[in-house]
Amino acid sequence: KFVLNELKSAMGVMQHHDAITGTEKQHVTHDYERLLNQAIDDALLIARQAFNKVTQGDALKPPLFEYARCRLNESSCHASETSDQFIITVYNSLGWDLKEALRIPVVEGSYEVYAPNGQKIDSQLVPIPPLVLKIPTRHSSATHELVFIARLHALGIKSFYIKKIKKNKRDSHTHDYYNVGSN
Amino acid sequence: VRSHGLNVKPTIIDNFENRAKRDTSDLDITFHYYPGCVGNNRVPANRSSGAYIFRPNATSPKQLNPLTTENFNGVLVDEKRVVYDQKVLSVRRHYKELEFIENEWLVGPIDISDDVGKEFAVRYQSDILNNGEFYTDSNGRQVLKRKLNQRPQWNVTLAEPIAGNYYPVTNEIYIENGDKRLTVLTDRSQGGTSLQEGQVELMLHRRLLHDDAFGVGEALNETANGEGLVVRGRHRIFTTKDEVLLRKNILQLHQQPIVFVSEAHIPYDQWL
Repeated sequence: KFVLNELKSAMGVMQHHDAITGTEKQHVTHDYERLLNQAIDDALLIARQAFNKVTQGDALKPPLFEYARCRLNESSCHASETSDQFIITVYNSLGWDLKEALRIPVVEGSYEVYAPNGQKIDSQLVPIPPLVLKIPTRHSSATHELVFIARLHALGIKSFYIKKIKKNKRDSHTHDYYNVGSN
Repeated sequence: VRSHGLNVKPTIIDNFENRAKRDTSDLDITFHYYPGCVGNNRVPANRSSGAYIFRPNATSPKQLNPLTTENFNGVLVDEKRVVYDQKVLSVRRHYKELEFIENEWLVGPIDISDDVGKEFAVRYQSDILNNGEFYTDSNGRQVLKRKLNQRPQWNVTLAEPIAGNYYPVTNEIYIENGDKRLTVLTDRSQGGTSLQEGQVELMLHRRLLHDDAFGVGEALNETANGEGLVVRGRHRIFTTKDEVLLRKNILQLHQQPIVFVSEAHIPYDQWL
């Protein structure tokens, strides 16, 4: 509970009008970033424990999954760009069913995406724009984004299994091709 | 463009079609920047554009030139990417199962080598005749009607015709005429306006070199990496007047599904 309270406390600080509008001094900005970053890192502990408990029924067993902190806003995610198989777990916090496009940073290759029922679903690989790749503070090996549509239930959790396959891209049945036209 | 059974079908991206009404609208997306005003801050009339106030030193912004265009088409999403000068990128995309056009924008780091602060905005130009009226959700509680160069309670003559027509946009800004509506949903609070007929304009990113004397005591010039910040975000564009659909999409854009990525130490069969 204390790590959750740490995140609640940080979010409380972020209600200040300077934090919302960006009218704080620069060193205060850095302090806000520090507070929030630390709180999010600590609160992920709860997500890790909870998910392993759900999947194994025993929180004390060694974890099956290690959650990675992703920076999807800069198309960067260590786990997905360095693993040949990984799991995307998605939680829909809204009270109705929805479809959402997920874009997962990966390195170029062929991938298969499996829904929770084991069915292989359509996915598409698109290159990350060069302007994003050149962002000076971005540290990532991801060159592409794997796109698929997640159909999520109200307040529901779903996991998708993603496998990198050693196949020629053109032979893939997951339609992960892209056509490029440029002028 | 193939049919996908949706009510909105973009022909990326020069126009979009409301198939239910068999009606096509033009849509043009352009990027601009306003040079920031530099004042001496001794009296309110001489304030600089800064963290608290938007005060462009021009009555019309400078339009950015597109440098390259790329198209990516696939089974799930069609994308058109346009790179502009001044380090601006626009990715216009349409997911074939989703009922909106998305404009993912990236701005920065803003170049200040010419010692000019800049405030970048995007303009969505449609053929809707909105008669100078537009709607913003202001503080996120209530959609309010705005009228260009007017105030509802008194006669006003705006000394600053750009900034004086900018309003807060928490979630949505739209223009409409009869059955036609152009709604832009924002993924964060931004400033927005409609300065010309059929147009929706939203402020994206700002980098300014002078304090505006409202208290912060610093210029809005974030240089944590020595170059200024890069900002990336999304706008979702709708032509529907379905309030329930819009309301749901507003919440969906702000409370996006939470994504966890984990390495799988188990094979697929065991996971299943």
